Amino acid sequence: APAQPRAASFQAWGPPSPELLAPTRFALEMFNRGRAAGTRAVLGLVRGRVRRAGQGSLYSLEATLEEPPCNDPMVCRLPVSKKTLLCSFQVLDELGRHVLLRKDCGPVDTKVPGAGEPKSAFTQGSAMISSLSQNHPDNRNETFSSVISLLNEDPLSQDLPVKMASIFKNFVITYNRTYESKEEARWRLSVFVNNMVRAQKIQALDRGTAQYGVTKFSDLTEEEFRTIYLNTLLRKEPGNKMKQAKSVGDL
Amino acid sequence: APPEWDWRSKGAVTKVKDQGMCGSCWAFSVTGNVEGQWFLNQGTLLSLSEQELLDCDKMDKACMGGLPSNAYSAIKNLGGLETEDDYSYQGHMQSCNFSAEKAKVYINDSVELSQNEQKLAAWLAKRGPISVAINAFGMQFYRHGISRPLRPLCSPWLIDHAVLLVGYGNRSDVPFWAIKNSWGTDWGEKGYYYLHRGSGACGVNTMASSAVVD
Repeated sequence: APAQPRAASFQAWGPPSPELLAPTRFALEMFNRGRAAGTRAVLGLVRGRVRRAGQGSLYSLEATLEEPPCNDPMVCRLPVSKKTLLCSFQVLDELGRHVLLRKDCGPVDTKVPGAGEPKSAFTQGSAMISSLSQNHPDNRNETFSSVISLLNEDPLSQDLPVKMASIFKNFVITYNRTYESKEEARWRLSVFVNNMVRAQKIQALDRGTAQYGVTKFSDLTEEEFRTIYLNTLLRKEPGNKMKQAKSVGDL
Repeated sequence: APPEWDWRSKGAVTKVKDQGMCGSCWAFSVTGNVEGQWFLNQGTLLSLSEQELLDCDKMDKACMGGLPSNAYSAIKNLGGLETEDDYSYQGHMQSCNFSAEKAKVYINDSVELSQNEQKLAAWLAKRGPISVAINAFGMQFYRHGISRPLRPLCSPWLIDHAVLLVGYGNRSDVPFWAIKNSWGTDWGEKGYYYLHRGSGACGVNTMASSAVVD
């Protein structure tokens, strides 16, 4: 069925209303952060709602983003054509300052708005992850369990930002993190929250016994982590040719 | 291959190191292998210098990455490796300060190993820790346990991290490789990563190699 407003503050698919404009722009800016010119996504349609409490507003947004084609192996892992993403954002506005609490995007595999509820890898994946997570409640450490339970809570729970901020604070203390400014700290918090969602997905899709969660790299974006710590030369260059070792039976 | 093996308990593996904010995993993987080969052939465990490779191996790109196969050649051509104490790790490239007189370890050659994991296990148990390259999918958030990502998520074609196989075994019937990483002891299981064995998980079998010490 076509999306219908579920509450007075709910906006159906369309260009962002004045009320949703600022948090939507902020979410888009966060999405594009670190991306080179020519690879940045542009906003399509938006829907969402706002819940106000005290001096803060919590925006739950869904937006379609158009990504330009990517053929540069330094930027994207595989060549991809132009694609539409369906993203779910949660933005907290407190005294005019925005914090991105959640970002989750996936390619849209049907034409999205106007034709009913969008179907995407993101929404399908979330449902699968949710069911898988419930099957293994005892396999996680305490910290990660608390993150998982937070992520499974009502996204409009007033406690969510506070609890997530508390877990982030523990991370900052544990790994002795210092940030140059409050803006940097807010950005790292949003990266951290996104990473917890990523870790949850990796956890759900692992067929071994591994547990994933908060690590000392949890405040780094995927791009930062790959650039700083990994070694993509391994897949690009043939290297020095070596002799084949004899198997141990031949020694 | 024996059903399980662990070179850590046999004194062939130095403590877990930390590459810092530098893509020098290739150097740590290779020094780990040479440390093991030297121990098994000469009887002494020495912690060897990655910084020498960052500074002096001109075929590789220091913190921007490198290849174990190139590093073996560099060690051979330079005339050996100094110890960690003599040429300590800085985590960024400097000018080459290698001194042949200070080299404590040499290698004669290097070899590429089989992609068959059973043969790799047999080789490891008989000949020592193995340098391998893997797809690091999920490792940013890995805490403990045996990792086995779905194959499409951890393609053997997208290799981006070099590490050291130091042992193998089974935990509750799940076969694993014990992998020494170079991200410090405050990551993973005291610096170690456990990856599923026998399924080519994350390309663990695609780029296995070792130095040869005669």
